[in-house]
Amino acid sequence: SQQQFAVTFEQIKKNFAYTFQTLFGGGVANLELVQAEDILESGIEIAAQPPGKKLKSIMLLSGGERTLTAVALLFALYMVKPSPFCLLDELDAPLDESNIGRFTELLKRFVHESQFIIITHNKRTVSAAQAIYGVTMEERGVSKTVSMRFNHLVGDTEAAPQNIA
Amino acid sequence: SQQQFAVTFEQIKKNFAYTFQTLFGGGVANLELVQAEDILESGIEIAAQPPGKKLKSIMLLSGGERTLTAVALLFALYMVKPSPFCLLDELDAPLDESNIGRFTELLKRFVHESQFIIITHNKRTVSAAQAIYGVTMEERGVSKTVSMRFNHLVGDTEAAPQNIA
Amino acid sequence: MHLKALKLHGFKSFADPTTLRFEPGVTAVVGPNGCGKSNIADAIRWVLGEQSAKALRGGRMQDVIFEGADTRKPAQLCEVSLLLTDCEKQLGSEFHEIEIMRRVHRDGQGEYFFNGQACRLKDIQKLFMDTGIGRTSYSIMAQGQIDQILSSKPEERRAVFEEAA
Amino acid sequence: MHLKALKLHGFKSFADPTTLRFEPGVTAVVGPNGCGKSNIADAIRWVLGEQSAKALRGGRMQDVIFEGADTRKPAQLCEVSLLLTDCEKQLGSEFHEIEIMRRVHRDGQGEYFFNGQACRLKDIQKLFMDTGIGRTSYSIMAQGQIDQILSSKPEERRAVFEEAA
Ligand SMILES: Nc1ncnc2c1ncn2[C@@H]1O[C@H](COP(=O)(O)OP(=O)(O)OP(=O)(O)O)[C@@H](O)[C@H]1O
Ligand SMILES: Nc1ncnc2c1ncn2[C@@H]1O[C@H](COP(=O)(O)OP(=O)(O)OP(=O)(O)O)[C@@H](O)[C@H]1O
Ligand SMILES: [Mg+2]
Ligand SMILES: [Mg+2]
Repeated sequence: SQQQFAVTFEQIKKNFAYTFQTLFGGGVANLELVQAEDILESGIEIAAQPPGKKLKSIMLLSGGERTLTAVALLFALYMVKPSPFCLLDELDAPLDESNIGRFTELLKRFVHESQFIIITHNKRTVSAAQAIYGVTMEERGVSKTVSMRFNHLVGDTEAAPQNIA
Repeated sequence: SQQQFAVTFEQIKKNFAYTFQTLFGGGVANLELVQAEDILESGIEIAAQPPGKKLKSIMLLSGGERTLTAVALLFALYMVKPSPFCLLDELDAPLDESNIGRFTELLKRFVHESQFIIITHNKRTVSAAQAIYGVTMEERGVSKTVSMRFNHLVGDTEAAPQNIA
Repeated sequence: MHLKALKLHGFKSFADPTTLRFEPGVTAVVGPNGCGKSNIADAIRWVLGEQSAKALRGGRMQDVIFEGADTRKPAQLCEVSLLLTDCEKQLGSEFHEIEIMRRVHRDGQGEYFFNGQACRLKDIQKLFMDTGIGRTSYSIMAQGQIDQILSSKPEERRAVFEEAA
Repeated sequence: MHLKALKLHGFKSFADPTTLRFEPGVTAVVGPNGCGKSNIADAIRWVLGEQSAKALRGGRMQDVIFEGADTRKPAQLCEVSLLLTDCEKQLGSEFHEIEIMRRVHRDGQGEYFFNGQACRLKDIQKLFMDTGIGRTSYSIMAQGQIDQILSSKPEERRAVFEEAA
């Protein structure tokens, strides 16, 4: 209903301002209804300004800033209605090391409500996981999975003791 | 002219098979004219099959395989007509460490004919460069550049002694 | 509710029966380029009822069936099943665990199953309605598409917000 | 021929006059997310005559002029110049070094210069024809677009091959 959508939208808007500031360490983010008088049909405009910058449009954001803004919106939605599970495929590829750190910090607050499956090449992201699957193609063209664990002393993954995958 | 295009096309086709095999350590890559009878208007079809796989279409390639295939085509063109300079913006983002190594190896063979400017977050790519520029935003919203060098002992970049940028 | 296991057989590069078990929290999936990580994401999207071959990087729906490799013949069918647990609350279901399965044959014939009983796609879609896992789901972010919500049109963004309302 | 220097003033986040000197070989450009690396790539594309605001991630052509920051006022114009050396052979020019410059004012008025003399866009495009640096150029790969040649249509790929012929 119209009322329900309006309430949810306002809540997501507040959440987005919060998650954006947490990921960027400041700045301003906002969601607006394009035609505010027609709540049930209106499109949604996204505005985002990293700290210290004067941005006209989200299209001028850098590659890493766009990813971080999209993640802020995802978490803002999850604060209203967490999805049982979430699958992220190499979302950390455009991020620098310090933003990967901010992402994994914020992620920790959502793991009680939702399950996350994160495909990644980055060791820092892997070290934030509770379980690790390695995918291999020892036989060319044929994928197999193997259970792994993170060796914090070495700072890299290794095969888990007994292979249950 | 028709003749010139046909000769160039055949040459690029041979080069592409070579650069693809070098980057993938095997496999088969091919370029075909969609309408071979109409050389001057025909579109160009790309086929690529990593070693040991039976691929129907290039759309089924993985993110990293697509990037590596696109780089193979770039170098195949440069073998026919090297462009004075080439700018690559985070092309290594989808690549794993071993493919970054294969890319930087092949890159070395093209640096005499062309100048390369490579934007990257990956230390392995940076270590293959002769000169490094750091871009900073100490004053928020305002970019500055600073000349850097790679300290091979530490395995990371540091500010160059005297700042000429 | 959370994911307990994913089983693949003959789906894309997973020629042999493969089971991934999941726990609550964060699971990382790692491996070299082209080994099959994104194929796992495609399998989850597919078993939940994905109808667009393009969203699975294929041309036709049968492109998800194992095409063969140097050492293997192509498969005649493929099956993926998803095991979910603690379903009572979020799905309003009488079952504590549910398993959905999808199968497709080379001739294009597709089948869906709910706890072993044949069912229709509509039943699967109805089951997951309003949980954030369905079609418009913001919960499965494909490789390189993380920031897609920023480049879509304002009216296209509505669906994601409605799902949360 | 190779790039000797790039000078930016008031272009995107480069509020202050900035010069990057280049040598033959590989130059790496590094820095945190949002610091201005891709803006350097945009500056090179722009000074070579790029006409599409969208290719520069903007809405209008004036979006390339420095918009201001917390500590700075917006600029009224922006200028980018590119210094090339050893030009005789590849450009068929009598000059050993050439400098091209492009300037745009807030009112949208644009100007081009060749070694200090005002010229037209056509003159710049004619100068770089057939060198691989022009419009269809395969030599400037934007962030996230590396594999674009694989997803374009067969007839769109021709231009790149013709440039090499
Ligand atoms: N129907 C199929 N049969 C066999 N193999 C397939 C099929 N469809 C896709 N593949 C294989 O899957 C591979 C791609 O796998 P995937 O996209 O999951 O890789 P990835 O692990 O995500 O790699 P990256 O790190 O580069 O993203 C392709 O190389 C292709 O050979
Ligand atoms: N006209 C302008 N005036 C001022 N700043 C601008 C203008 N246009 C873009 N910017 C700024 O440039 C920044 C983006 O820079 P750029 O895309 O070069 O980052 P980057 O170093 O490539 O980052 P990443 O590693 O995330 O790709 C934006 O945050 C924006 O604030
Ligand atoms: Mg992938
Ligand atoms: Mg960038």
